[in-house]
Amino acid sequence: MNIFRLTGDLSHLAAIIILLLKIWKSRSCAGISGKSQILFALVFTTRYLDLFTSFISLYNTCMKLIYIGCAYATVYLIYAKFRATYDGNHDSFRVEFLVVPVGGLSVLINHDFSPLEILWTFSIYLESVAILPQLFMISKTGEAETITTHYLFCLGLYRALYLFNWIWRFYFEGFFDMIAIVAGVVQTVLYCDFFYLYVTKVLKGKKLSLPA
Amino acid sequence: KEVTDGKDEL
Repeated sequence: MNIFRLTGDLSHLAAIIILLLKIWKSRSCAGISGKSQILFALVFTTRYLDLFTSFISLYNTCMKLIYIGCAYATVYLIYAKFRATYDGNHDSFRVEFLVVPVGGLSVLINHDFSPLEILWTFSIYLESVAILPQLFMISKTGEAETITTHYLFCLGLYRALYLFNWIWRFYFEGFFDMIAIVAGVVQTVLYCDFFYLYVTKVLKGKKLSLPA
Repeated sequence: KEVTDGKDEL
């Protein structure tokens, strides 16, 4: 555990909590892609199956349970409790174009051809692209609420901090996981355009809106 | 350590 890893985890946690609170307080999931949230729930479910097979640490177990719990709570709020506010017409990204290739890739390129390892690999690949339905939705409507942009910033920052964590671990522990690193780079790159808009617009007090 | 062991990172 190093400072980048810890702050990365906390940034991830902050993102998840921000989204849950935004939906809960406003009693609305307008502007939020339910498809991205289903993908994240799928990511956590397939990645944290090792909860049943091995114990790493209390921190590890607690965070995994919180992430999974919050992911399903978010999906529940969007598709059940506040379903009337869900903007399904703008959430039109075809997720099968992500899930099918990612499934194929995780069977082809993995560390070990075992069910748990393939599912872990699937979750890593899927997480790297799971935000695309949300970004697609914003590009379609041309705007995002400020609180939604804070959520996206924390979510992008988390993976960027993990990149520093992997650099740290490579230098000081000789550890590296090529699958996680490549997917993490892809994931972080997908946020770059958004990071630029966040810094140039949102941090200067303007609403994030894209030119028509 | 086996790769199929539990993962430390989240």
